[in-house]
Amino acid sequence: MHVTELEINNFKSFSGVTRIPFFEGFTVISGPNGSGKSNIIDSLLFVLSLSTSSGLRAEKLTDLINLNSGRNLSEVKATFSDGTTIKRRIKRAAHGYYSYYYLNERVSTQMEILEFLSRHGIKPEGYNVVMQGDITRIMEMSNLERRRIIDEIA
Amino acid sequence: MHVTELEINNFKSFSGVTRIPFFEGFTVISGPNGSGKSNIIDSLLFVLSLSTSSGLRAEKLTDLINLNSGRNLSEVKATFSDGTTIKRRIKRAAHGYYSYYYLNERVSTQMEILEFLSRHGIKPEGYNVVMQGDITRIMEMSNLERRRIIDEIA
Amino acid sequence: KFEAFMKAFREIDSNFRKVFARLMSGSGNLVLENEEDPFSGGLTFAIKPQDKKIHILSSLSGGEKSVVTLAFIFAIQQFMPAPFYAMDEIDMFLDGSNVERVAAMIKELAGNTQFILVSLRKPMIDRADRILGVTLRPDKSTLVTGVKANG
Amino acid sequence: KFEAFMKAFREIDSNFRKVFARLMSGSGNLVLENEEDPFSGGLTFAIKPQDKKIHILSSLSGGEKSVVTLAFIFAIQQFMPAPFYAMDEIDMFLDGSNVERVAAMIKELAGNTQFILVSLRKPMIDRADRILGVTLRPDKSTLVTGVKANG
Ligand SMILES: Nc1ncnc2c1ncn2[C@@H]1O[C@H](COP(=O)(O)OP(=O)(O)OP(=O)(O)O)[C@@H](O)[C@H]1O
Ligand SMILES: Nc1ncnc2c1ncn2[C@@H]1O[C@H](COP(=O)(O)OP(=O)(O)OP(=O)(O)O)[C@@H](O)[C@H]1O
Ligand SMILES: [Mg+2]
Ligand SMILES: [Mg+2]
Repeated sequence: MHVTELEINNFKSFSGVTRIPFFEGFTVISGPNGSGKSNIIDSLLFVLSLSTSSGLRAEKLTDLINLNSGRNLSEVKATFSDGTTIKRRIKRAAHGYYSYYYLNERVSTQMEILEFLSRHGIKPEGYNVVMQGDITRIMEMSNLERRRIIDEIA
Repeated sequence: MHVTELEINNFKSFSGVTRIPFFEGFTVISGPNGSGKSNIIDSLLFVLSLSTSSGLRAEKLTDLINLNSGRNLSEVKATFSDGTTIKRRIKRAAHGYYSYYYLNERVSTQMEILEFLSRHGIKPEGYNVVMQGDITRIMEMSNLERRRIIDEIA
Repeated sequence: KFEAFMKAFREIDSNFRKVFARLMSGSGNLVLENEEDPFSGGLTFAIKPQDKKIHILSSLSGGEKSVVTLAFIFAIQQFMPAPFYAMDEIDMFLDGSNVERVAAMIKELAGNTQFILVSLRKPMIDRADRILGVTLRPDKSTLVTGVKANG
Repeated sequence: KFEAFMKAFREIDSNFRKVFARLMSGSGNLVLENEEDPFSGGLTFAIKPQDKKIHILSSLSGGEKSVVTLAFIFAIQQFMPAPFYAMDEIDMFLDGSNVERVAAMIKELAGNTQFILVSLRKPMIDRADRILGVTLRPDKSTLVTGVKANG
């Protein structure tokens, strides 16, 4: 159940719809500073609900909507090798925002998606996604904090 | 008043006496991970008293003495383009250690050395020496901590 | 709770030893500050690079510390296998030959698991099966320039 | 105290603007949270990369943040000139072309001030006047392999 495509629509530095194909094996994403490499990883964390807004370097979820597009919507869809699709959309509203989750194009909840992923071995504490700066963060942890990583896994 | 030589004796990963010549202009120190590049910068911070033991990645000053040599002494001497020399020595004792400072081969104090350096524009708060990890530290500072950098300079 | 913790700890420690020996010369393992009652203490590393005396972790270099941390992350990943992994600039502290060692390891692991890595370092880019190029358009939005099979 | 602070702030801010414009396209400056009473607030950056809307600092990329921080450090160094500077792996977050820009700037500054930099990145090593090679002996002690004039 690996990732076969990410469809990123108006998320962070991506304006309009961008489709990125992914394959098995070893893929490296490369490009200049500030070009949007980490934003691709962030879009994966966002759609799979593996991170909070501050983990995505945003003060609030609506900061994830592309600033320059003037639109109030941002959406990411992940397609997996077994045909499963997971989609997440946020919409800016007068007060706050709405957040929608879809599993195989059917309306779903964050809970259901996290349970589905956990059954396939994708868990927030499993370090499937290592963000920029995580290495430094773990290096500078206290011994107690480092032990807590194992507590969460056990 | 630039640096023309560092003589490093039994300091951190340097066993025995190592003499390193320095020239004007732009010098790059390069080599594998763990080979002792940062230890050269640490030896400069040590001899000029620009940093505490924790800034030198040591729990106590005697951790700076080369572990593998079995000797109880570590000494660094810096020579400058105007002929000035500054030397600092630490000696492990039964309880704790002794710390000696020399300015132009004459016994001196940390205070006198810091005053001498400050008259030549070398101050701990002037960011003459930027250690590995300082960039990350400043990036993650709060706005208040960042303002305090200017307070110390003013 | 104690049982579950110790089972996880022992397995992750045994993974750590193998990964560490592959990435660095010498040996290393995980250490619990209080083995009888792990929840009252922390977790640290005992690192003994080849021919060096055992190290206090704080004196290791930036690159050495990041290799130890990487070995810990890989040890956890092997304890909880997943179908894909995404890692963002994990090689930034490493010198050329350490980047190569980590790249070779990932290339091998990628035989049966998908690895997506962000990297700016040439030895890592050279080992990849595919390179996804990213750049900025004149309006500063992200353009994916394409996926190129490598070599 | 207020006078001394504002004098330092204004000069460092004007240095920052010049250095930032040289390292990144667009403009940037230092901002006091409370200009009337600086001691009751903090200090932040207003960054406006070319053609982008003004940024919240937290959304900038790792490389962009490190360029902003470097510009700040250089601005402080220019306010308190010293006869030599030593900097340890300041280029680790930067892509190849940003390393080159910083290296070119240092090369110029080194015309009348001594710069000693630790770096693993090729564009930085290529610009240096001299390269000091360091390696480990079999007994793991540091060996300085020599100072080579560059190019
Ligand atoms: N007192 C000591 N005696 C012997 N070795 C020491 C002592 N203190 C530190 N070291 C060793 O020095 C090494 C670290 O050197 P240093 O931090 O200078 O490496 P570096 O060249 O900067 O590497 P990197 O590129 O990873 O930053 C460590 O392996 C550490 O064990
Ligand atoms: N909501 C948004 N709208 C428009 N642009 C945004 C938004 N959020 C973030 N950005 C932009 O995205 C850019 C950062 O991208 P990202 O962090 O992915 O860079 P990167 O390729 O990882 O760079 P580096 O190599 O420096 O880590 C920043 O310049 C930021 O301004
Ligand atoms: Mg990034
Ligand atoms: Mg170092």
